[in-house]
Amino acid sequence: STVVLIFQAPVKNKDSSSEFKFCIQRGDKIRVGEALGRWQDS
Amino acid sequence: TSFVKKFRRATQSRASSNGGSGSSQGHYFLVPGATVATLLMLGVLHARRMYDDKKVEEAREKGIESEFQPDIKATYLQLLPLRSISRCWGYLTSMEIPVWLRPHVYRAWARAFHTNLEEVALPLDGYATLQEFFVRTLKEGCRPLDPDPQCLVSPVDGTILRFGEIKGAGAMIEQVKGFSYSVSSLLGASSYLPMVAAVDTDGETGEPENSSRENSKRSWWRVSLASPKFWDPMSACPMKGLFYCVIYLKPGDYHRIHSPADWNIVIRRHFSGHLFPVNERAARTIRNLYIENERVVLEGLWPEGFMAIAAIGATNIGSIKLSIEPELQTNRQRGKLLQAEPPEERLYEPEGVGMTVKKGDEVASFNMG
Repeated sequence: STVVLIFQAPVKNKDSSSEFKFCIQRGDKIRVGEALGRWQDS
Repeated sequence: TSFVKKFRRATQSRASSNGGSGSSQGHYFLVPGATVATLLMLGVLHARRMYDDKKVEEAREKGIESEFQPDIKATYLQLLPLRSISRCWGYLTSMEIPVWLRPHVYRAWARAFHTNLEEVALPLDGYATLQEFFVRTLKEGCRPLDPDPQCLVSPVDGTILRFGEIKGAGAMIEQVKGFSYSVSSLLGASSYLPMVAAVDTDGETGEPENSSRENSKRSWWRVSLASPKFWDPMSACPMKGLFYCVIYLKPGDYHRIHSPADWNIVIRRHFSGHLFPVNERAARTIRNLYIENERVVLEGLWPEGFMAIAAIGATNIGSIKLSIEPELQTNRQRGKLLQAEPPEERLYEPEGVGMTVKKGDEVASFNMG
Protein backbone atom coordinates (compact mmCIF):
# COMPACT_ATOMS: atom_id res chain seq x y z
CA SER A 1 0.00 0.00 0.00
CA THR A 2 1.05 3.56 -0.62
CA VAL A 3 0.21 6.96 0.78
CA VAL A 4 0.59 10.18 -1.19
CA LEU A 5 0.55 13.38 0.83
CA ILE A 6 -0.06 16.67 -1.01
CA PHE A 7 0.09 19.95 0.87
CA GLN A 8 0.69 23.65 0.68
CA ALA A 9 3.50 24.97 2.80
CA PRO A 10 5.19 28.33 3.32
CA VAL A 11 7.50 29.57 0.56
CA LYS A 12 9.61 32.69 0.47
CA ASN A 13 7.84 35.64 -1.10
CA LYS A 14 7.26 39.32 -0.49
CA ASP A 15 4.78 38.62 2.32
CA SER A 16 6.63 35.83 4.10
CA SER A 17 10.22 35.00 4.91
CA SER A 18 9.58 31.44 6.08
CA GLU A 19 10.29 28.53 3.79
CA PHE A 20 9.36 24.86 3.95
CA LYS A 21 12.20 22.36 3.58
CA PHE A 22 11.99 18.57 3.53
CA CYS A 23 14.26 16.83 6.03
CA ILE A 24 14.13 13.37 4.39
CA GLN A 25 15.92 11.56 1.59
CA ARG A 26 14.62 9.11 -0.98
CA GLY A 27 14.76 5.56 0.32
CA ASP A 28 14.68 6.70 3.95
CA LYS A 29 12.58 4.70 6.34
CA ILE A 30 10.23 6.91 8.28
CA ARG A 31 7.81 6.34 11.11
CA VAL A 32 4.59 8.01 12.19
CA GLY A 33 5.28 11.26 14.02
CA GLU A 34 8.78 11.83 12.61
CA ALA A 35 9.26 15.10 10.77
CA LEU A 36 8.91 15.12 6.98
CA GLY A 37 9.84 18.77 6.72
CA ARG A 38 10.01 22.04 8.61
CA TRP A 39 9.60 25.70 7.98
CA GLN A 40 11.37 28.42 9.86
CA ASP A 41 11.49 32.18 9.70
CA SER A 42 14.83 32.99 8.10
CA THR B 1 3.38 -34.85 5.03
CA SER B 2 0.50 -37.03 6.18
CA PHE B 3 -1.11 -36.64 2.76
CA VAL B 4 2.10 -37.74 1.03
CA LYS B 5 2.44 -40.71 3.44
CA LYS B 6 -1.15 -41.77 2.79
CA PHE B 7 -0.60 -41.37 -0.94
CA ARG B 8 2.56 -43.48 -0.75
CA ARG B 9 0.76 -46.21 1.19
CA ALA B 10 -2.08 -46.20 -1.33
CA THR B 11 0.27 -46.37 -4.32
CA GLN B 12 2.38 -49.07 -2.64
CA SER B 13 -0.67 -51.22 -1.94
CA ARG B 14 -1.86 -50.66 -5.53
CA ALA B 15 1.61 -51.53 -6.82
CA SER B 16 1.72 -54.74 -4.78
CA SER B 17 -1.73 -55.75 -6.06
CA ASN B 18 -0.48 -55.12 -9.63
CA GLY B 19 2.58 -57.21 -8.99
CA GLY B 20 4.87 -54.16 -8.79
CA SER B 21 4.78 -53.15 -12.44
CA GLY B 22 6.99 -50.34 -13.83
CA SER B 23 4.08 -47.93 -14.52
CA SER B 24 3.03 -47.86 -10.86
CA GLN B 25 6.64 -47.06 -9.92
CA GLY B 26 6.33 -44.06 -12.24
CA HIS B 27 3.18 -42.87 -10.44
CA TYR B 28 4.96 -43.21 -7.14
CA PHE B 29 7.26 -40.31 -8.01
CA LEU B 30 4.69 -38.23 -9.86
CA VAL B 31 3.32 -36.06 -7.01
CA PRO B 32 6.55 -35.56 -5.04
CA GLY B 33 8.36 -34.91 -8.34
CA ALA B 34 5.84 -32.28 -9.44
CA THR B 35 5.90 -30.68 -5.99
CA VAL B 36 9.69 -30.49 -5.95
CA ALA B 37 9.72 -29.06 -9.48
CA THR B 38 7.15 -26.41 -8.54
CA LEU B 39 9.05 -25.48 -5.39
CA LEU B 40 12.28 -25.28 -7.36
CA MET B 41 10.67 -23.06 -9.97
CA LEU B 42 9.23 -20.76 -7.31
CA GLY B 43 12.61 -20.65 -5.60
CA VAL B 44 14.39 -19.73 -8.83
CA LEU B 45 11.82 -17.02 -9.60
CA HIS B 46 12.12 -15.62 -6.08
CA ALA B 47 15.92 -15.63 -6.26
CA ARG B 48 15.82 -13.87 -9.61
CA ARG B 49 13.45 -11.26 -8.26
CA MET B 50 15.64 -10.68 -5.21
CA TYR B 51 18.68 -10.34 -7.48
CA ASP B 52 16.87 -7.79 -9.68
CA ASP B 53 15.69 -5.80 -6.66
CA LYS B 54 19.21 -5.80 -5.23
CA LYS B 55 20.55 -4.46 -8.52
CA VAL B 56 17.95 -1.66 -8.44
CA GLU B 57 18.87 -0.87 -4.83
CA GLU B 58 22.58 -0.71 -5.71
CA ALA B 59 21.83 1.52 -8.70
CA ARG B 60 19.81 3.86 -6.49
CA GLU B 61 22.66 4.08 -3.99
CA LYS B 62 24.91 5.16 -6.87
CA GLY B 63 22.37 7.84 -7.78
CA ILE B 64 21.03 6.06 -10.88
CA GLU B 65 17.25 6.52 -11.17
CA SER B 66 15.10 3.50 -11.99
CA GLU B 67 13.31 4.07 -15.27
CA PHE B 68 9.87 3.12 -16.46
CA GLN B 69 10.06 -0.19 -18.37
CA PRO B 70 6.70 -1.30 -19.75
CA ASP B 71 6.41 -5.00 -19.14
CA ILE B 72 4.21 -7.46 -21.01
CA LYS B 73 3.60 -9.28 -17.71
CA ALA B 74 2.14 -6.06 -16.29
CA THR B 75 -0.32 -5.96 -19.19
CA TYR B 76 -1.45 -9.51 -18.42
CA LEU B 77 -2.04 -8.51 -14.79
CA GLN B 78 -5.12 -6.62 -15.99
CA LEU B 79 -6.63 -9.91 -17.13
CA LEU B 80 -6.36 -11.45 -13.67
CA PRO B 81 -9.36 -11.16 -11.31
CA LEU B 82 -7.26 -9.17 -8.84
CA ARG B 83 -10.27 -7.95 -6.87
CA SER B 84 -11.52 -11.51 -6.35
CA ILE B 85 -8.00 -12.62 -5.42
CA SER B 86 -7.78 -9.75 -2.95
CA ARG B 87 -11.16 -10.56 -1.40
CA CYS B 88 -10.26 -14.25 -1.22
CA TRP B 89 -6.98 -13.31 0.53
CA GLY B 90 -9.00 -11.18 2.94
CA TYR B 91 -11.30 -14.12 3.63
CA LEU B 92 -8.38 -16.47 4.29
CA THR B 93 -6.59 -14.04 6.58
CA SER B 94 -9.76 -13.40 8.58
CA MET B 95 -9.95 -17.08 9.59
CA GLU B 96 -9.34 -17.66 13.25
CA ILE B 97 -5.99 -19.24 14.09
CA PRO B 98 -5.78 -21.70 17.03
CA VAL B 99 -4.36 -19.96 20.10
CA TRP B 100 -1.31 -22.27 20.33
CA LEU B 101 -0.42 -21.58 16.70
CA ARG B 102 -0.79 -17.77 16.78
CA PRO B 103 2.66 -16.82 18.16
CA HIS B 104 4.35 -19.12 15.59
CA VAL B 105 2.40 -17.65 12.66
CA TYR B 106 2.99 -14.04 13.71
CA ARG B 107 6.66 -14.64 14.47
CA ALA B 108 7.08 -16.19 11.03
CA TRP B 109 5.33 -13.16 9.51
CA ALA B 110 7.57 -10.82 11.50
CA ARG B 111 10.69 -12.67 10.38
CA ALA B 112 9.62 -12.60 6.74
CA PHE B 113 8.58 -8.93 6.67
CA HIS B 114 10.79 -7.37 9.38
CA THR B 115 8.06 -6.49 11.86
CA ASN B 116 9.15 -5.23 15.26
CA LEU B 117 7.21 -7.44 17.67
CA GLU B 118 8.38 -5.51 20.72
CA GLU B 119 6.11 -2.59 19.95
CA VAL B 120 2.94 -4.63 19.32
CA ALA B 121 0.19 -3.55 21.74
CA LEU B 122 -1.20 -7.00 22.68
CA PRO B 123 0.45 -10.35 23.43
CA LEU B 124 0.76 -12.35 20.21
CA ASP B 125 -1.93 -14.87 21.14
CA GLY B 126 -4.36 -11.96 21.56
CA TYR B 127 -4.72 -11.57 17.80
CA ALA B 128 -7.28 -14.10 16.62
CA THR B 129 -6.55 -13.67 12.90
CA LEU B 130 -3.67 -12.60 10.70
CA GLN B 131 -5.84 -9.67 9.60
CA GLU B 132 -6.16 -8.46 13.20
CA PHE B 133 -2.41 -8.77 13.65
CA PHE B 134 -1.81 -6.87 10.42
CA VAL B 135 -3.84 -3.82 11.54
CA ARG B 136 -2.43 -4.01 15.07
CA THR B 137 -2.12 -0.95 17.25
CA LEU B 138 1.15 -0.12 18.98
CA LYS B 139 2.13 0.25 22.62
CA GLU B 140 1.61 3.68 24.11
CA GLY B 141 4.50 6.02 23.33
CA CYS B 142 5.96 3.96 20.46
CA ARG B 143 5.41 6.77 17.97
CA PRO B 144 6.19 10.09 19.69
CA LEU B 145 5.28 13.19 17.69
CA ASP B 146 8.03 15.63 16.75
CA PRO B 147 7.58 18.49 19.26
CA ASP B 148 8.45 21.23 16.73
CA PRO B 149 5.20 23.15 16.00
CA GLN B 150 6.64 24.25 12.64
CA CYS B 151 6.96 20.78 11.17
CA LEU B 152 4.85 18.36 9.24
CA VAL B 153 5.06 14.79 10.49
CA SER B 154 4.85 11.52 8.62
CA PRO B 155 1.34 10.07 8.53
CA VAL B 156 2.59 6.47 8.19
CA ASP B 157 5.46 4.08 8.79
CA GLY B 158 7.12 3.37 5.45
CA THR B 159 9.80 4.11 2.89
CA ILE B 160 10.08 7.47 1.14
CA LEU B 161 9.70 6.90 -2.60
CA ARG B 162 9.41 10.45 -3.89
CA PHE B 163 9.00 13.96 -2.59
CA GLY B 164 9.34 17.50 -3.86
CA GLU B 165 7.50 20.56 -5.04
CA ILE B 166 4.78 20.28 -7.65
CA LYS B 167 5.52 22.67 -10.48
CA GLY B 168 4.60 23.26 -14.08
CA ALA B 169 1.59 22.67 -16.32
CA GLY B 170 -0.62 19.78 -15.31
CA ALA B 171 0.90 19.54 -11.81
CA MET B 172 2.62 16.24 -12.45
CA ILE B 173 4.16 13.82 -9.96
CA GLU B 174 6.86 11.51 -11.27
CA GLN B 175 6.01 7.83 -10.77
CA VAL B 176 9.46 6.80 -11.96
CA LYS B 177 11.92 8.41 -14.35
CA GLY B 178 10.21 8.82 -17.68
CA PHE B 179 6.66 8.54 -16.45
CA SER B 180 4.47 10.95 -14.49
CA TYR B 181 0.84 11.27 -13.50
CA SER B 182 -1.18 14.38 -12.75
CA VAL B 183 -2.23 15.35 -9.25
CA SER B 184 -5.77 16.10 -10.44
CA SER B 185 -6.05 12.51 -11.74
CA LEU B 186 -4.94 11.23 -8.35
CA LEU B 187 -7.19 13.45 -6.25
CA GLY B 188 -10.10 13.80 -8.66
CA ALA B 189 -11.03 16.49 -11.16
CA SER B 190 -13.24 18.25 -8.62
CA SER B 191 -10.33 18.64 -6.21
CA TYR B 192 -9.79 21.91 -4.34
CA LEU B 193 -6.15 21.77 -5.46
CA PRO B 194 -4.93 25.37 -5.69
CA MET B 195 -4.24 25.84 -9.39
CA VAL B 196 -3.73 28.84 -11.63
CA ALA B 197 -4.11 29.16 -15.39
CA ALA B 198 -0.90 28.28 -17.24
CA VAL B 199 -0.59 31.81 -18.65
CA ASP B 200 -0.49 33.16 -15.09
CA THR B 201 2.04 30.86 -13.52
CA ASP B 202 3.69 33.57 -11.42
CA GLY B 203 0.45 35.26 -10.54
CA GLU B 204 -0.20 35.98 -6.90
CA THR B 205 -3.75 37.28 -7.26
CA GLY B 206 -7.14 35.98 -6.26
CA GLU B 207 -7.44 34.10 -9.56
CA PRO B 208 -6.49 30.64 -8.20
CA GLU B 209 -9.15 30.75 -5.55
CA ASN B 210 -11.77 31.49 -8.17
CA SER B 211 -10.60 28.78 -10.51
CA SER B 212 -10.41 26.06 -7.85
CA ARG B 213 -13.82 26.97 -6.49
CA GLU B 214 -15.25 26.95 -10.02
CA ASN B 215 -13.71 23.52 -10.66
CA SER B 216 -15.17 22.11 -7.49
CA LYS B 217 -18.67 22.94 -8.67
CA ARG B 218 -18.32 20.66 -11.67
CA SER B 219 -18.93 17.00 -11.28
CA TRP B 220 -16.39 14.38 -12.31
CA TRP B 221 -18.57 13.24 -15.18
CA ARG B 222 -19.09 16.67 -16.59
CA VAL B 223 -15.42 17.54 -16.43
CA SER B 224 -13.94 14.31 -17.71
CA LEU B 225 -16.50 13.02 -20.18
CA ALA B 226 -19.29 15.39 -21.10
CA SER B 227 -17.16 18.48 -21.50
CA PRO B 228 -13.52 17.48 -21.69
CA LYS B 229 -12.57 20.82 -23.20
CA PHE B 230 -14.48 22.85 -20.65
CA TRP B 231 -11.80 22.60 -17.98
CA ASP B 232 -8.47 21.05 -18.70
CA PRO B 233 -6.35 20.44 -15.60
CA MET B 234 -3.37 19.81 -17.85
CA SER B 235 -3.34 23.44 -18.93
CA ALA B 236 -3.25 24.73 -15.35
CA CYS B 237 -0.30 25.10 -13.01
CA PRO B 238 -0.18 24.61 -9.26
CA MET B 239 0.25 27.58 -7.00
CA LYS B 240 3.69 28.13 -5.54
CA GLY B 241 4.41 26.16 -2.42
CA LEU B 242 2.54 22.96 -3.27
CA PHE B 243 4.53 19.89 -2.18
CA TYR B 244 4.10 16.13 -2.29
CA CYS B 245 5.52 13.05 -0.63
CA VAL B 246 4.98 9.41 -1.66
CA ILE B 247 5.48 6.78 1.06
CA TYR B 248 5.40 3.03 0.45
CA LEU B 249 4.30 0.68 3.25
CA LYS B 250 5.87 -2.78 3.23
CA PRO B 251 3.76 -5.72 4.44
CA GLY B 252 5.53 -5.79 7.81
CA ASP B 253 5.00 -2.09 8.54
CA TYR B 254 2.47 -0.60 10.92
CA HIS B 255 -0.54 0.00 8.67
CA ARG B 256 -2.47 2.83 10.31
CA ILE B 257 -2.59 6.36 8.93
CA HIS B 258 -2.34 9.36 11.27
CA SER B 259 -2.88 13.04 10.71
CA PRO B 260 0.35 14.83 9.73
CA ALA B 261 -0.87 18.14 11.21
CA ASP B 262 -3.85 19.83 12.80
CA TRP B 263 -6.22 19.53 9.92
CA ASN B 264 -9.83 20.08 8.84
CA ILE B 265 -10.94 17.29 6.52
CA VAL B 266 -13.59 18.77 4.28
CA ILE B 267 -14.23 16.05 1.71
CA ARG B 268 -13.64 12.35 1.12
CA ARG B 269 -13.48 10.71 -2.30
CA HIS B 270 -13.47 6.97 -2.94
CA PHE B 271 -12.18 5.81 -6.31
CA SER B 272 -13.04 2.22 -7.07
CA GLY B 273 -10.36 1.13 -9.53
CA HIS B 274 -8.05 -1.81 -10.02
CA LEU B 275 -6.07 -3.51 -7.30
CA PHE B 276 -2.64 -3.88 -8.85
CA PRO B 277 0.31 -4.57 -6.57
CA VAL B 278 2.07 -1.31 -5.65
CA ASN B 279 5.60 -2.47 -4.87
CA GLU B 280 8.60 -0.78 -6.46
CA ARG B 281 8.71 -3.28 -9.30
CA ALA B 282 5.05 -2.57 -10.12
CA ALA B 283 5.73 1.18 -10.05
CA ARG B 284 8.46 0.65 -12.65
CA THR B 285 6.30 -1.43 -14.97
CA ILE B 286 2.62 -0.48 -14.59
CA ARG B 287 1.65 2.79 -16.18
CA ASN B 288 -0.59 5.09 -14.10
CA LEU B 289 -0.33 2.67 -11.18
CA TYR B 290 -1.41 5.11 -8.49
CA ILE B 291 -4.30 6.58 -10.43
CA GLU B 292 -5.54 3.18 -11.62
CA ASN B 293 -5.76 1.59 -8.19
CA GLU B 294 -8.60 1.79 -5.71
CA ARG B 295 -7.98 4.66 -3.31
CA VAL B 296 -9.50 6.93 -0.72
CA VAL B 297 -8.66 10.62 -0.84
CA LEU B 298 -9.12 12.91 2.14
CA GLU B 299 -8.92 16.57 1.32
CA GLY B 300 -9.08 19.66 3.47
CA LEU B 301 -7.26 22.60 4.95
CA TRP B 302 -4.51 23.06 7.51
CA PRO B 303 -3.10 26.34 8.83
CA GLU B 304 -0.76 26.62 5.82
CA GLY B 305 -3.41 25.95 3.16
CA PHE B 306 -4.45 22.91 1.16
CA MET B 307 -3.79 19.36 2.33
CA ALA B 308 -4.77 15.97 0.91
CA ILE B 309 -3.90 12.35 1.68
CA ALA B 310 -4.44 9.62 -0.88
CA ALA B 311 -4.42 6.10 0.60
CA ILE B 312 -3.86 3.71 -2.29
CA GLY B 313 -4.84 0.06 -1.99
CA ALA B 314 -3.13 -2.98 -3.51
CA THR B 315 -3.93 -6.64 -4.20
CA ASN B 316 -2.95 -7.88 -0.75
CA ILE B 317 -4.06 -4.75 1.10
CA GLY B 318 -7.23 -4.01 -0.79
CA SER B 319 -9.46 -2.24 1.67
CA ILE B 320 -9.08 1.06 3.47
CA LYS B 321 -10.98 1.78 6.67
CA LEU B 322 -11.58 5.34 7.82
CA SER B 323 -11.61 5.97 11.56
CA ILE B 324 -13.54 9.15 10.88
CA GLU B 325 -16.14 7.35 8.74
CA PRO B 326 -16.32 3.68 9.83
CA GLU B 327 -19.30 2.95 7.57
CA LEU B 328 -17.26 3.47 4.38
CA GLN B 329 -16.71 0.15 2.61
CA THR B 330 -13.96 -0.35 0.07
CA ASN B 331 -12.84 -3.35 -2.00
CA ARG B 332 -16.44 -4.29 -2.68
CA GLN B 333 -17.36 -6.88 -5.29
CA ARG B 334 -18.52 -5.05 -8.37
CA GLY B 335 -21.08 -6.20 -10.87
CA LYS B 336 -20.29 -3.51 -13.37
CA LEU B 337 -17.73 -3.99 -16.09
CA LEU B 338 -17.06 -0.27 -16.38
CA GLN B 339 -13.76 0.47 -14.65
CA ALA B 340 -13.75 4.26 -14.96
CA GLU B 341 -16.49 5.10 -12.51
CA PRO B 342 -16.70 8.58 -11.04
CA PRO B 343 -15.47 8.78 -7.46
CA GLU B 344 -17.99 8.56 -4.69
CA GLU B 345 -17.79 11.75 -2.63
CA ARG B 346 -18.83 12.78 0.83
CA LEU B 347 -18.67 16.29 2.25
CA TYR B 348 -18.05 16.29 5.97
CA GLU B 349 -20.18 18.39 8.29
CA PRO B 350 -20.29 21.21 9.13
CA GLU B 351 -20.17 22.34 5.52
CA GLY B 352 -17.12 24.41 4.70
CA VAL B 353 -15.38 23.50 7.96
CA GLY B 354 -15.34 19.72 7.88
CA MET B 355 -14.04 17.35 10.48
CA THR B 356 -11.25 18.56 12.73
CA VAL B 357 -8.40 16.17 13.49
CA LYS B 358 -5.33 16.87 15.59
CA LYS B 359 -1.73 16.15 14.63
CA GLY B 360 -1.09 12.46 15.26
CA ASP B 361 -4.77 11.43 15.43
CA GLU B 362 -5.56 8.20 13.62
CA VAL B 363 -7.58 8.82 10.46
CA ALA B 364 -7.49 5.52 8.55
CA SER B 365 -6.00 2.05 8.28
CA PHE B 366 -5.18 -0.44 5.55
CA ASN B 367 -6.74 -3.87 5.79
CA MET B 368 -5.76 -7.20 4.33
CA GLY B 369 -7.93 -8.08 1.37
